[in-house]
Amino acid sequence: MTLFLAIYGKGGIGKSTTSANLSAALALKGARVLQIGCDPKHDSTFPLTGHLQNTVIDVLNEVNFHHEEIEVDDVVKVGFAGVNTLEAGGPPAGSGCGGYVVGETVKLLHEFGLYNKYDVILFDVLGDVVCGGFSVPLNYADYALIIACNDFDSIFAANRLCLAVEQKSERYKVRLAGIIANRVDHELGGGTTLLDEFAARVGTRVVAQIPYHDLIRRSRLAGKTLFELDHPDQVICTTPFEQLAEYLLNGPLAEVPQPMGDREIFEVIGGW
Amino acid sequence: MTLFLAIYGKGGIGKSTTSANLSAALALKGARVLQIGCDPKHDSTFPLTGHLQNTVIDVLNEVNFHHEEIEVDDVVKVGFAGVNTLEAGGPPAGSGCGGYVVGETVKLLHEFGLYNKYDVILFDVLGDVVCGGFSVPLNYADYALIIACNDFDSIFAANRLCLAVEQKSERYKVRLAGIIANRVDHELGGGTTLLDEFAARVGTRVVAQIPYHDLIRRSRLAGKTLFELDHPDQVICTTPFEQLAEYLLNGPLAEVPQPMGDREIFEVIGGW
Ligand SMILES: Nc1ncnc2c1ncn2[C@@H]1O[C@H](COP(=O)(O)OP(=O)(O)O)[C@@H](O)[C@H]1O
Ligand SMILES: Nc1ncnc2c1ncn2[C@@H]1O[C@H](COP(=O)(O)OP(=O)(O)O)[C@@H](O)[C@H]1O
Ligand code: SF4
Ligand SMILES: [Mg+2]
Ligand SMILES: [Mg+2]
Repeated sequence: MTLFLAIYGKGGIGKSTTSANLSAALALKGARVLQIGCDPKHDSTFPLTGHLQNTVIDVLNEVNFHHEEIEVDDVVKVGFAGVNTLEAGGPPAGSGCGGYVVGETVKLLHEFGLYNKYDVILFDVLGDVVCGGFSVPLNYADYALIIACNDFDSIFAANRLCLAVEQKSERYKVRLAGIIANRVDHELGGGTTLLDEFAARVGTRVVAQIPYHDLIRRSRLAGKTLFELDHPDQVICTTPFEQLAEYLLNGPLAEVPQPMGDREIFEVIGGW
Repeated sequence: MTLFLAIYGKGGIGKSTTSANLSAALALKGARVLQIGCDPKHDSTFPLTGHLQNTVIDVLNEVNFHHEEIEVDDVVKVGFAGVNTLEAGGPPAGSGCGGYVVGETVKLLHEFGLYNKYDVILFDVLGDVVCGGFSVPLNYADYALIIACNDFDSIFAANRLCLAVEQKSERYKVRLAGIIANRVDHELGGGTTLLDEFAARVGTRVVAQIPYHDLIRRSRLAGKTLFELDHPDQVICTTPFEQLAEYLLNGPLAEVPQPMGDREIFEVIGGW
């Protein structure tokens, strides 16, 4: 049985950095992993391959959307620790829809017979809008994970994501496996105070804390996962991903969140 | 003739802060202004009113989408310097579409006879996705303005916005009036070096520079425009908005941008 994960969060919050290092940690534990980037930036898999790969939409455009003319290797590459990588890409600027892009990608996986080939399939999805289109990965996912940091904007986006998971859980199998706290800084950033408050209010938990660390920033720029770097602080940075991989493979939380009202969140998390 | 402006930019870049202070500057020069927030966060007009107003979708929901039961005052409020404010809101989390929300809002403006009542109508729109839905304001706009700061992520979003403006300019009147540089920091943030490079490449210009200043951050938190604050640095912060208002009222640039390719932008702006 393939485990489908959907990693969501506000743009720039660290979804791709987290996804790539989580995929690496899962693969190092022996899992066969496919990571699918669903962000117009199409740089989700860069830390795993060191390259910007062509998106599904780019490749389909080249063959005028004749699926039968595409080979698997045109869209699926192999990265660090054998993680397979695929970039769905974003809707064409000004006209497309995020939902269509994800739908086309899942169709291709079925046509290639890849849909059930992996132990874990991980969607890395932009979570700023949470419209019908960008929620499509929730139709396939077993678990959603929300990445946020200890600030209002990313928590506001996390609350809308909880709303989407709550709604989708009525008709689909998806459940919330928790909040991943990124850029955690106990000295200057308040640790996870706001995140803990938010998680408690919506009925979930912070299941991983990833430190704000320059090594993480530089690994991303270098197109490498944290597991490939030789640095005294490597273990501080890789441990949260190993623990997260362990948590997900051994039966994570499976909750239906109770999101806060829009006004309530401004009061509780203090957007002001 | 009403001047329609569409202000776009990545989430958290400072669209609402900029829109509210620009609306205020325009109103203080005598223009009748309507500001329309088109972001799920629906806090675009907060600096003008000090309140979170109900969104069009909230209000329509209450009357089961019977437009005829809504009064103007249910959705249009009055803020600082007489600026009229309206929050379109975002697509319902998990199911709606950004395009539908904006379409409903414009329909209401026509029904209330407001579409041509103002000197300036300003749309404040989330620019992370630039899909068909969130591009709808470009169908009504005379000018698009893109807010970015001197970093890769916001410039990547700006490039996709240029792509959308280029495409829309074939069938609609919209043209690009330039880039607004926000959070400009000459000491620590590199000034506008990357933005100038980007603007030159796509055939536009940086038309305003708004400093990174704690007074701007605090004004937003306080629910006030910069024009209402009594502080020695007030003039440094309000001047860019007055100059921008002057520029827009006196015939701005009207360009069709030539966006960079996705790969090119990673190389030139150095996402890595
Ligand atoms: N824990 C962290 N510590 C330091 N920098 C980080 C951390 N997580 C992410 N970053 C940096 O933040 C930027 C955005 O990360 P990215 O993973 O691309 O975000 P997203 O995929 O959500 O848009 C990158 O430059 C990355 O290096
Ligand atoms: N020039 C600036 N200097 C300092 N802080 C700023 C500046 N512009 C915006 N901010 C802060 O950035 C945050 C996001 O701004 P906001 O206008 O809400 O962004 P958006 O509407 O693009 O999501 C706010 O907390 C605001 O105070
Ligand atoms: S559903 Fe979402 S991604 Fe699709 S067009 Fe609408 S706002 Fe854009
Ligand atoms: Mg990403
Ligand atoms: Mg805003």
